Amino acid sequence: IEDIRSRARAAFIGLAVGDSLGAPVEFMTAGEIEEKYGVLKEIVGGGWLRLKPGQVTDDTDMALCIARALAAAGGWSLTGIADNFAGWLKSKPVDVGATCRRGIRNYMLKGTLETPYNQWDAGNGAAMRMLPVALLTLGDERMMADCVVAQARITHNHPLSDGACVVLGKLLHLALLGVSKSRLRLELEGLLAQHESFRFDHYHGLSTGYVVDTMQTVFHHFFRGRDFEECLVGAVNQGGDADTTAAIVGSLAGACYGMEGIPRRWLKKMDKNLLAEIDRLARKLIDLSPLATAA
Amino acid sequence: LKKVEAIIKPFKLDEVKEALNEIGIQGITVSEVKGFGRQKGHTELYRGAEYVVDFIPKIKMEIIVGDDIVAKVVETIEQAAKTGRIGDGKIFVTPVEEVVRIRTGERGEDAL
Amino acid sequence: LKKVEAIIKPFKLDEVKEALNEIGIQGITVSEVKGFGRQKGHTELYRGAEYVVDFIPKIKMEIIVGDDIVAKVVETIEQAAKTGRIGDGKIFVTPVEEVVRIRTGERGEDAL
Amino acid sequence: LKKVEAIIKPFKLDEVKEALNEIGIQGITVSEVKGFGRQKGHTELYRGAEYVVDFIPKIKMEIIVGDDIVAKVVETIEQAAKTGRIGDGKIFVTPVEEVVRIRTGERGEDAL
Ligand SMILES: Nc1ncnc2c1ncn2[C@@H]1O[C@H](COP(=O)(O)OP(=O)(O)O)[C@@H](O)[C@H]1O
Ligand SMILES: Nc1ncnc2c1ncn2[C@@H]1O[C@H](COP(=O)(O)OP(=O)(O)O)[C@@H](O)[C@H]1O
Ligand SMILES: Nc1ncnc2c1ncn2[C@@H]1O[C@H](COP(=O)(O)OP(=O)(O)O)[C@@H](O)[C@H]1O
Ligand SMILES: [Mg+2]
Ligand SMILES: [Mg+2]
Repeated sequence: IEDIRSRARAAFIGLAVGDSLGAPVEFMTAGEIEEKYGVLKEIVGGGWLRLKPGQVTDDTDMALCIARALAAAGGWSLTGIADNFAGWLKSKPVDVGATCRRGIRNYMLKGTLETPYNQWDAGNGAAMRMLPVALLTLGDERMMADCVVAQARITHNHPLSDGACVVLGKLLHLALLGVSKSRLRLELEGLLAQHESFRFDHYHGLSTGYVVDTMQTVFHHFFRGRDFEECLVGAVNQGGDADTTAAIVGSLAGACYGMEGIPRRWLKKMDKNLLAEIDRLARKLIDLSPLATAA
Repeated sequence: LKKVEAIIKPFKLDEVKEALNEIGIQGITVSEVKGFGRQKGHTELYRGAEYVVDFIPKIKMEIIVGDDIVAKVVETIEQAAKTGRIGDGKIFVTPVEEVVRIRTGERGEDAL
Repeated sequence: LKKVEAIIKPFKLDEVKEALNEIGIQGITVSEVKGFGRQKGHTELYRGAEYVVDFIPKIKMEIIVGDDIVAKVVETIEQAAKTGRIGDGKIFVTPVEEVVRIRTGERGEDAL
Repeated sequence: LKKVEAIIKPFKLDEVKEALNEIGIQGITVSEVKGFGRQKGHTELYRGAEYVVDFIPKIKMEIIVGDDIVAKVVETIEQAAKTGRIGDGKIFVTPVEEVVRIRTGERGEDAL
């Protein structure tokens, strides 16, 4: 179980590292990044949000909202998550997506925990933050699918967003249990039969906030990179929604390659308190999971 | 969709913005205007002589919102902008038929 | 309730305000705008070279009024602002659904 | 009759005006406003610490048009003002009940 805790910690830290590595180049094209940085391999800060190096954005913030709610509740709590989202929105975070803002505002003003279906809700805002749900539900795939869609529906109600959350949940569960990367690729092939639009064999290089583009970019760079650093460097230099694609790649690569895979120089740039809190939350969520409680 | 327009005292801008932030509203367009009303202007000294300036600087805020939260937005601005003294200002609600987010082409409430 | 918006030549502001005062209208919000239209801009001398500035400064007045006096207010502005030369401006009338006086919480015509 | 209001990035004013001229739209009223939204302000140095100013200068354009060309005007502004980056702005369409050309007294579409 200690190995699983360590992978969980690496997955969550990988999410934060990916966020802070990609955020400085969010919304830039691959060409613009090449012109400015050559190949971006360091956590440099700046970007449209004028970040300090190592600062994280809404991707990590919202994942923390979920993790803190579940840890405090000692298990699943949708209202706990929604309350944390509301508190976070009022705290003037460095960035909030328009769809996330609208869903959280509707919860604050009307108490709605599920936003109505909307054709424009196929963004990546629900998938980018779902890791803590995968940790809490390790060992029970059915519980994972129910919970990951419930948390998504606070802000995003679209089958493609739901599908991305469930596919990522299944892959993360396998990676946390130590399944090899080549076996992960095989398992994903089976999942893509039900989620054809996430196929990435002929990757077009589209890396927008549209969840289909995000998932193709994530799978393309996760399976192309041969270690944690290569996976993330590939994702961020693709540009577009670089912090979100790198955060999701970071969670998969973290679970896969473990803490030893995450470059020390990147960890040094991160906020010490953030890393300590992530460490504590990751362990707590694994210990609450069906897998741990059954053992 | 509605447009909520508020003419308020300039020193109240931050307080109104804060109050709107508490209900999840961030998108606002602000302009500097001059108000004529019951509140009288002030006198200014110019080259030793006193002049009466009859307008008062105000701030105009424009916020487009969905129909379901208009009342809440008006109430929030009203409470935050009020001092109880003459010249606190006015809030107007007008109909909006369409909104477009230029960056993405989204329309309607999704454009807010 | 309606909003009467007038784009007028800046030197006409006092005359229009005066004319509105005479029909009992006192509450007005004014802003400085730039107008593009048939009236052509002027040339400015800058470091010895002539530049064409293609916009013309205008004043925008916004007045919220009750339905019963809209026609009178429009006519009053029209007469006071007119010079007969190009660029005199425009008056727009748009619907208003609600008005609130922030100081007292009064709504509707009582808020004017 | 409708009013098309566009909040755009200041450097886009000429390009949008140009695009509107090409579809025969010439009459526009422009004002300088401050935008609060997702786009961050610039940084200022104050006593050695860096602050982010939370508003961004924007330009507001107001154009009164006939109902038959509203969609075309909105589309024209959308295409000319777009950069694809956060903060490109918004376009609002609101109903107008009456327009008057002050110089001639013309009303309705003839006043445009
Ligand atoms: N009828 C109106 N139409 C447009 N703006 C108005 C109107 N009445 C007042 N205002 C605006 O509201 C501001 C406050 O009005 P004022 O009469 O001074 O105080 P109060 O709102 O407390 O009665 C004015 O400075 C002006 O900008
Ligand atoms: N269609 C319009 N929409 C908004 N404002 C307009 C429109 N047409 C004109 N204006 C405003 O009215 C002002 C006067 O218009 P202009 O064409 O110069 O002269 P005139 O009104 O005498 O024909 C312009 O400077 C501009 O501010
Ligand atoms: N609800 C709103 N009401 C009025 N103005 C708004 C609203 N939302 C945004 N704006 C204006 O639009 C501008 C751009 O919005 P912003 O959120 O920065 O980016 P984007 O339009 O690309 O999502 C803001 O600076 C502000 O002037
Ligand atoms: Mg982000
Ligand atoms: Mg992002």
